[in-house]
Amino acid sequence: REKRLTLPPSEITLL
Amino acid sequence: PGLLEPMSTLVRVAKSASTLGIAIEGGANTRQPLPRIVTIQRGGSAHNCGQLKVGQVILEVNGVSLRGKEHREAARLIAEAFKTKEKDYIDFLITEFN
Repeated sequence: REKRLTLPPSEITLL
Repeated sequence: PGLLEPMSTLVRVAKSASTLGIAIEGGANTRQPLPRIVTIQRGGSAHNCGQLKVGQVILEVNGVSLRGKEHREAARLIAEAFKTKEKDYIDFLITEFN
């Protein structure tokens, strides 16, 4: 069965 | 809750410039579950403070945990902490470890 191995990258926010 | 974090440091950043001057990446449901500092801009409050570094992970902002918060929510909390006139500083609980 399918297993998700990686989470998506995040966006970057300048504060 | 911050006291339970191993190897964490409280850094108080005075609002010494018109910008905070950090870029963060990460948040819940991403590869980087807690926001990590990826840039510190010269001349910003964070740079002036001298204690924040690229690569550090932000655990709490003014005592509010960022655990479980998605990127935009974490960014919003930090932006509001900088904007509020109630305090002339922001307290960051940070850790070097990812």
